[in-house]
Amino acid sequence: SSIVLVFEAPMGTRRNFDAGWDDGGRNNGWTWCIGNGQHVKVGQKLGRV
Amino acid sequence: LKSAWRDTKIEWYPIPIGLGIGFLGLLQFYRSQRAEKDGWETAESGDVDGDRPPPRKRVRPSGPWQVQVMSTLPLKAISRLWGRFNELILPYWFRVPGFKLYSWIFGVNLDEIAEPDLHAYPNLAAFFYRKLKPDVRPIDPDPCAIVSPADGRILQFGIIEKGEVEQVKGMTYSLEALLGQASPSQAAGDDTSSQGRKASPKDSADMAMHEEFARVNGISYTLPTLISGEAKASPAIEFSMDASTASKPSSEAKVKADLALGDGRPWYLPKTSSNALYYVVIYLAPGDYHRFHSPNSWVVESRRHFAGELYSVSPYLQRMLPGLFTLNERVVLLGRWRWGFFTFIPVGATNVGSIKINFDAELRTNSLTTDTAADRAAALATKKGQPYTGFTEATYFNSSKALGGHPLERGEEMGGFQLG
Repeated sequence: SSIVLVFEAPMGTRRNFDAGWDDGGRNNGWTWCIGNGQHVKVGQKLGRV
Repeated sequence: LKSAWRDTKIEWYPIPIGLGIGFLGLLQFYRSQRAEKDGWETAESGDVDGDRPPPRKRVRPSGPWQVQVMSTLPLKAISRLWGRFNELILPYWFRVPGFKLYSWIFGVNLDEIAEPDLHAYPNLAAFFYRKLKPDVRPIDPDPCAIVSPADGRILQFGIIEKGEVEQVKGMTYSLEALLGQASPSQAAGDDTSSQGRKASPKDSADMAMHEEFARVNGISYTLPTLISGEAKASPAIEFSMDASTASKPSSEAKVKADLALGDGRPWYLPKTSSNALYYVVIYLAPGDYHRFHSPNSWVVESRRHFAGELYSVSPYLQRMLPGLFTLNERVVLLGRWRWGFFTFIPVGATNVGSIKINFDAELRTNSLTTDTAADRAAALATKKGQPYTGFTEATYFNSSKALGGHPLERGEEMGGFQLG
């Protein structure tokens, strides 16, 4: 089984935490908190605006 | 018998050419009849007079021989049979060793399940749809986050560009193929917004400006053509159902408060011109917890059920079969959240079977009746001169008239995948 989420969100300047960027919380766009192949659990953060 | 086999003289004669041609013609006729009966797309679909509706079009998947073989199998029948098998009551003595073996093979953490006594699960279907202890899956407290709706593995995530969702390693499928096109009533141009007000000329201008922005920046999605946000139930076809179930007042209040953080505009008008569409694909392995939860506070306005076929959605097959998700049976829940459009799509697989949505008692997946309903819907749409959109649709307007849909809180259980 699979679950696909498609959603609209503001574009951010920081696409992924993996990129190592940290703008001190000034970024107000969508930011991913996951990586490909990562195992996730219910309730775990996938990303934030 | 031995002497007859050895001593009988064998004489070979050529088959008359006419007989050979006749046989090949008969074979071709039989194949075309069979294809039409099965609903596979043929060049001459429908008759000239229009009395008989054309067969429901299905696309035969392309791919390597493994996929071709799989496409010939009666996957739905196998899935239903597999489901029946898994509903057989297991002997009491077999349950503990059987479920422990299953857990060992597929990596189930038995310490997390709500009912630790394995004797309480009468069959594999019940164990597969097990509940977890209340505190083992804490919800991330960040109010601006989207949380994982299920246990699983991230297969792919990113931004949707040019209306294409990347599946795995460069294989893409269009957003419209996944979610479905605008239904006929929506395509007719109902311009009432999801907030219950008529779209003003300014809204139209904003929308045009947004589309222009999206086009220039290569984010060519056209949300208004995917689904319009009308506030009243307007079934796309006669078989659409108004699957209304009462929502919890607490959920309604919380979701309403969360949505109020937005600017109250219709979801298809973005808050700023810098919005984008994002996607994430989560794969649930056989040993994972198979219930899913709401990833954020949002309102489900409608659902679309694509009967499709059932395949495996394993990463291996996703690499082998382009457009796998668009061939599979899936339920598309369309709605909105604080930042605009939001869609939740559970995709079924043959070895799992049916998709359950807790607040939609009328939804039946992986069943014979859905096949029949889809066929009837296709025939009716043709009779009414409308294109068949390939799905049956239901709206949740009656669930909460204030919100125009069914409200879901973050972390709230929405449904799950069941065996069979």
